Amino acid sequence: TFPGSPKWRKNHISYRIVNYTLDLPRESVDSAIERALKVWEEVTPLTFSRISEGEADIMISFAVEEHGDFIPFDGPGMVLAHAYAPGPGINGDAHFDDDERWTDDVTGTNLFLVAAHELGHSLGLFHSANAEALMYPVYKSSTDLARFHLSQDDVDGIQSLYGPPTESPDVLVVPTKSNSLDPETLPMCSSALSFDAVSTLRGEVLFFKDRHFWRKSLRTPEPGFYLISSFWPSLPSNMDAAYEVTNRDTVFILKGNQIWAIRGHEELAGYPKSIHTLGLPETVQKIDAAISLKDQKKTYFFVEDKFWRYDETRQLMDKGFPRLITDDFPGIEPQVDAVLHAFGFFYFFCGSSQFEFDPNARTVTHTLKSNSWLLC
Amino acid sequence: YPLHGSEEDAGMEVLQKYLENYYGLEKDVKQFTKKKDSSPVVKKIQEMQKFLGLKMTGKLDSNTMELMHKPRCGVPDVGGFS
Repeated sequence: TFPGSPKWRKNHISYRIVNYTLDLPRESVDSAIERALKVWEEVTPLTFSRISEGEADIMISFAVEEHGDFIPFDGPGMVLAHAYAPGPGINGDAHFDDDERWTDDVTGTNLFLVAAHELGHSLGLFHSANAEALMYPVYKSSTDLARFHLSQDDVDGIQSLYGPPTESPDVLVVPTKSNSLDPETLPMCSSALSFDAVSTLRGEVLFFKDRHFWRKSLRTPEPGFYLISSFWPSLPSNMDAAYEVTNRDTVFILKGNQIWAIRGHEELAGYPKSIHTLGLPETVQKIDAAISLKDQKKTYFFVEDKFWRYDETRQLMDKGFPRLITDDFPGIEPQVDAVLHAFGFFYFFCGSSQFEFDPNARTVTHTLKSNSWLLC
Repeated sequence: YPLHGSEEDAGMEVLQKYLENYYGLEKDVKQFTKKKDSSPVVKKIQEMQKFLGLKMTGKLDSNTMELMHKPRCGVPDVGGFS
């Protein structure tokens, strides 16, 4: 943060785009600024509204050379922009050097990237020495815009000023990285906790909830807690289902009628695509849960009270499906939230309950709380 | 004038401006050119190299020079922004 840690003393901040560069259509400038603000909005309780006249908290302008603040720009190259820490008057304002060639891609100077950085200053962040951080002072033309995300350093910085975003009561306020607080005080130990999706990933188990996930490794007993976007910026929040196909080293994420694919930190190209490319009928618009079994090379998709089975070898849906969940998994309630396969058992997550199902005995062997994996 | 001499001077000028603008080096040209190997200047170069993730040589090496020529934000890296 800046010396003295100046910050806005309110959570609702106004901004105004005072003038425009001629390098881009106005709507591209508007969009770049909106997206840049959203980057910060997603990790804080801050909200932004645009005004078209009068004094806004953050006044955004394009200018060349001397432009009224005694810190002149320097023509093309070198200094791209500057911004002021929160406060009245010129404080909070962001100035962009219009001698640069502003673009919405990376052929010139990308306005979104620079704006996201400058608006970080407008909100109170100083430069970071972490080269991965958005707040590192040097412009990185190689940044992949589709995969842009804040570094943990940026998130830690801004949350040190404003805290994490306000969440719904069952998620509560939690930091975006692993912590060592008393588990009893964490929302993961809320008896009402349910998950959107659960998947393995290279031997770890990920429990997805809204915009976050818990990461449980067998090596470390204490789960880590992260923003989904801090690992995979293009993945949706509030996902419906997730499953890992281990022999493809790929985790598939499902939300609505779309499917995404990730391999480790990498988001695979060609996604999202329609779930109907898997062979599901058009009537299916959402999958509740999914699990892929390595030994069978089959993936099960659970939709309301039915399930489909997909053959990973043939890349086709098996015939004879859908079947009723209760026919093959007696004791499991229809509409499961998530399913996990471990130690030879299926673990079905239904709201705050979890059912351990033995596929050989075809019976539920234990009923647990959904958060039992998180060592509460 | 020898070619390398003027190249070095140009580099020192860029370095001086960079340290003044972003690392709070006092604006004293004489002190800088005469005492470019003096410990306060070397310290400032090292401070810059450390912040930007470069090897802390305390010298105007090619990596440092290259990074100083990259586009960047005009807000200083250390100290206040007056």
